[in-house]
Amino acid sequence: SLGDKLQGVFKRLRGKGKLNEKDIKDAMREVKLALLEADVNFKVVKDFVKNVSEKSLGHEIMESLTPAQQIVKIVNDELTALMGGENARLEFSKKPPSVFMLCGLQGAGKTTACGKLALNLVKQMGKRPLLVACDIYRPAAIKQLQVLGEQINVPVFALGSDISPVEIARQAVEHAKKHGNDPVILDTAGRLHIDERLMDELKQIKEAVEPDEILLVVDAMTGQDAVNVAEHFNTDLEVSGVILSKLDGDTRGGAALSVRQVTGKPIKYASMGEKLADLQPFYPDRMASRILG
Amino acid sequence: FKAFVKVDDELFDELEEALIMADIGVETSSYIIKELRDRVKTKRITDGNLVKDELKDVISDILSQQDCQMHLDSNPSVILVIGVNGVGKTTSIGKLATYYKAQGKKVLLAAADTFRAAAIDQLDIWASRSGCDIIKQKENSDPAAVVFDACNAAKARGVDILICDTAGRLHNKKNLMAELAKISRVIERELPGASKETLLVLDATTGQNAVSQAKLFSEAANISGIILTKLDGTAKGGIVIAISRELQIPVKFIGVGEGTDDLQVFNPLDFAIALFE
Ligand SMILES: Nc1nc2c(ncn2[C@@H]2O[C@H](COP(=O)(O)OP(=O)(O)OP(=O)(O)O)[C@@H](O)[C@H]2O)c(=O)[nH]1
Ligand SMILES: Nc1nc2c(ncn2[C@@H]2O[C@H](COP(=O)(O)OP(=O)(O)OP(=O)(O)O)[C@@H](O)[C@H]2O)c(=O)[nH]1
Ligand SMILES: [Mg+2]
Ligand SMILES: [Mg+2]
Repeated sequence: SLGDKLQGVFKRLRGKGKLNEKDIKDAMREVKLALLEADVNFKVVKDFVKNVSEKSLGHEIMESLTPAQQIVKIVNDELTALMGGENARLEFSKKPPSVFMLCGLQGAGKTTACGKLALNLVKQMGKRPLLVACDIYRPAAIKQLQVLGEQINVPVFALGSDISPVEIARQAVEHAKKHGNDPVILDTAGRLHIDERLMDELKQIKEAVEPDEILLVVDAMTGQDAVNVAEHFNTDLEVSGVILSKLDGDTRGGAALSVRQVTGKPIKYASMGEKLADLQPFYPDRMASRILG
Repeated sequence: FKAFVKVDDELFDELEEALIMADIGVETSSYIIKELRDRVKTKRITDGNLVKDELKDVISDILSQQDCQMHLDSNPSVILVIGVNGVGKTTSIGKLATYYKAQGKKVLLAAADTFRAAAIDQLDIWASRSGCDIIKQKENSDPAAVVFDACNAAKARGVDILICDTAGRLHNKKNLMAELAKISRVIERELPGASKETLLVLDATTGQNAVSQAKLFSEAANISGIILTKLDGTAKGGIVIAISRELQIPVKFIGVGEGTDDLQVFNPLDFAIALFE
């Protein structure tokens, strides 16, 4: 663990003598390695370590009898603060129905997350959501959402795969108003952040139905590329929050820090399994200690 | 005409940074840079541009150590496709079916993901797209039973290649790994002595967790190769270098899109060059 590695760095001191700048530099190298191994983006790590280094050069650490523990605490506190302090909530519209649009790379877990979100809102808030099938490209994507809707008794709005997703979204909102559904949850097709035509499609859906939440679904095992993805989606759409998926795996999940750092947007949910009940609120402090390993 | 680049520590640091940003990992990156420094010294390279070329060779050499060819020598031969959730297994099978059908092979698909919503429907569409038959059962039936049926159908119908889809599963889920080991044993029991390629599908956007995936999946099934998908994005997929080095698992195909033809045979040098584009 980082604590053990730092103990190793400082053991030459053995309680005699104070820390010097070189000791802090060696300690920061261990912090950098720990974060890189956890898949935090290289540039994010550089900034983070610079920040922690400045905090560590304070007098309390230099004179402390337990410098390793002090530094681990600083790193943990900094990570937790960066992750967003406390759990962030979903934004609902003053004039229902609220519209939530889920987007992200291929295979991130969007369709499943739509089902999970719908179930969560039914159970926790007594809402009557409408799931909307805006993925007209992936084979059997519409069927997948329909099967999930059936499992949780939530209606799915679909117009087949020959109508534009923008039009499907528009008509879905009209349908929701007529039938008293709220919120409208839009499942969109997975796409590359560098695919201009498909990023444009998302912009058009945003313009047409003005979502109250644009949630970027990110796979927790994403590596260095997390920064590119988050940056592009946020620049193009102004994302309002993130759902981190597949956290039931054994990945350290450094992508969470990268995404948070680059967009400044909160991670609102953690998906911890394949079942529709497996959606949990995101706890920044738990994520921080998971990243540190 | 490329401007002369000085060969100094700053250059090696820059290159090491590029390797880490490509998801090659800290340990493997440092090994590669050490190897590069040795070669630069031995060959007395003084132009930084040539250092970059040498780096591509170091990487290509690591990847070429393994056998990147597919070996499908029996009738039928089997390809078992495995991996964590959402990496591109089902889509890759559609592409493989198209690829082998174009070579005149008779291909049969097995829909052994009986768990996920509309998984069978999804593979069924790929079967029609590639013009192949498919063996499928009801949702929630036993995947091992589907594979059992498929192996026997492959024998009976004189199929050249049987490709089995499996449900996405996280490698840290012991019961799912056990189910995979069982599926693998069924194939070996029903088609003893048949050529069997077990391909682990890895998403190029995955970070260091891919190494853990490769390790734990190897314990459940004998992995003969990797399909590295989504290389049409901005991720470089550098994790396959560490996996090649540590676990001796070769990359056999790469996925570069969502269409039937978006599959390429793996080329180590092209991959090494693309790392720096
Ligand atoms: N273990 C685990 N699996 C998950 C989780 N979330 C989603 N999955 C699985 O990940 C795979 C992909 O999920 P999808 O919902 O189809 O992903 P998607 O983003 O809609 O995919 P595209 O529409 O193709 O872009 C499926 O096998 C899901 O069951 C999670 O939190 N944990
Ligand atoms: N851009 C791109 N997308 C891909 C590639 N391969 C697969 N995909 C997409 O990734 C998503 C997931 O693909 P699937 O084939 O359903 O993945 P899977 O591993 O079978 O998923 P599960 O069965 O749910 O575990 C789909 O949207 C595919 O179109 C690729 O090489 N490039
Ligand atoms: Mg989907
Ligand atoms: Mg699949």
